[in-house]
Amino acid sequence: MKLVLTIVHGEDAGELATCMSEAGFGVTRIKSIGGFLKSQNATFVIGVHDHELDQLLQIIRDRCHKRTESVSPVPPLVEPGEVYLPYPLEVEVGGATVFVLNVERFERL
Amino acid sequence: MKLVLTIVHGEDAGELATCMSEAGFGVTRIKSIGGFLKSQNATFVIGVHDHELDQLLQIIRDRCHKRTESVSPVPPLVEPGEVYLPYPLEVEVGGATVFVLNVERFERL
Amino acid sequence: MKLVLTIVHGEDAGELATCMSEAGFGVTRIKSIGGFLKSQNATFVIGVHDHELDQLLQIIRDRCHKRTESVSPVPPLVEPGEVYLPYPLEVEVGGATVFVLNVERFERL
Ligand SMILES: Nc1ncnc2c1ncn2[C@@H]1O[C@@H]2COP(=O)(O)O[C@H]3[C@@H](O)[C@H](n4cnc5c(N)ncnc54)O[C@@H]3COP(=O)(O)O[C@H]2[C@H]1O
Ligand SMILES: Nc1ncnc2c1ncn2[C@@H]1O[C@@H]2COP(=O)(O)O[C@H]3[C@@H](O)[C@H](n4cnc5c(N)ncnc54)O[C@@H]3COP(=O)(O)O[C@H]2[C@H]1O
Ligand SMILES: Nc1ncnc2c1ncn2[C@@H]1O[C@@H]2COP(=O)(O)O[C@H]3[C@@H](O)[C@H](n4cnc5c(N)ncnc54)O[C@@H]3COP(=O)(O)O[C@H]2[C@H]1O
Repeated sequence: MKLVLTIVHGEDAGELATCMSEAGFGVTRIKSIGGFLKSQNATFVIGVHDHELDQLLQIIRDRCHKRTESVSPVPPLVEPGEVYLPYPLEVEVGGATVFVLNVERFERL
Repeated sequence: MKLVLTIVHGEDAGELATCMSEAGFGVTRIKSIGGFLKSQNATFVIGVHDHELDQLLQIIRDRCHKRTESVSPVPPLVEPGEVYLPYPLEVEVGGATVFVLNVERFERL
Repeated sequence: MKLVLTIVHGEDAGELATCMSEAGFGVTRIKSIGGFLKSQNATFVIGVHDHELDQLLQIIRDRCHKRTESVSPVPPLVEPGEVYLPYPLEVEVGGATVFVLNVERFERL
């Protein structure tokens, strides 16, 4: 048994949850916040049998799309009379960050 | 040291948290959502010494009761004039899903 | 690769998140609740390369300060005419509880 922790973009979360459930996977969803962009994303916890891991990763790969988001960086302090024109920063988001952990023991109590 | 991740039914969460704390376990509770029923449940994170694991599992077993919930499935698209009588689906819920992970290193900083 | 799960005091969470991000660590933050005080705290999930673990733990150590909070215990049931003067309980909080887990497989999908 493996425990898969995957962090995905907020916009991909709903569709991904439905896909995984329909494929028969047990799934738990947790609201989370990205450390860098501080925007809401989703952390999924999925317990999966070893032989099903590749099928699960394929579903995640198909559902989470990389895209570029432009983020305006936090403006520095400017002197009066100075003008600050923030250049939006292009940051690549979406896709999925996936950690696979070994489960020592699994129980349904 | 083991890290126990357990997902329990929303109605069992309060009592379970109190029981584990009173027995001296360190406990952190996280709000979560079930992938299938999309209803709120609770994910607990509990770091526990190896020799206390069975005692903790016994507390979880005593506090989380299986029950049947009737859930009306999402209605399919019906043609005008057709009547759709959803048969509520009986789904067994409650109980606890428990993952035990090995802790490589534990620190109180 | 290691997965670090750390639970910190609500007041330290914002500054800690910024520090870890600025040092280039990937960080996900999850709202959580302490089992004993039932007050809101923060659980961080941080995937880190083995050689960066000590640097991360040092950032956490620098940012999370122990302090004492006085908590009034829940009053017992008193008979009419009796007076109950709760002595606030001094509880040490702050600091960080840190679990380091082994990552079997890491993917960016
Ligand atoms: N210090 C930094 N400097 C420059 N750019 C940075 C950066 N930290 C993050 N980014 C960029 O910003 C995107 C969003 O990061 P955020 O921390 O909000 O949201 C992250 C975070 O919640 C989670 N995540 C990523 N790596 C992680 C890790 N090693 N551990 C825990 N969570 C991670 O996945 C979300 C998406 O990550 P993704 O890599 O796709 O996309 C990241 C990355 O492209
Ligand atoms: N392997 C796993 N990994 C991560 N989290 C897991 C998991 N197995 C269970 N969980 C978590 O525990 C909750 C209760 O699961 P349980 O199996 O008792 O009770 C389940 C099960 O009896 C049924 N069920 C779940 N998925 C199903 C599916 N694909 N087809 C039919 N019935 C399903 O619906 C109940 C509620 O499921 P829901 O997803 O809303 O909520 C789940 C989910 O949040
Ligand atoms: N082994 C573990 N597994 C999972 N999560 C863990 C954990 N140990 C600590 N935590 C998390 O870290 C928070 C702070 O714990 P700390 O030990 O610094 O500070 C604790 C401790 O000084 C004290 N405390 C906790 N449980 C106690 C108990 N059963 N009896 C007496 N004092 C307790 O109250 C403070 C706040 O506890 P609270 O539960 O509200 O909040 C806890 C809990 O959310």
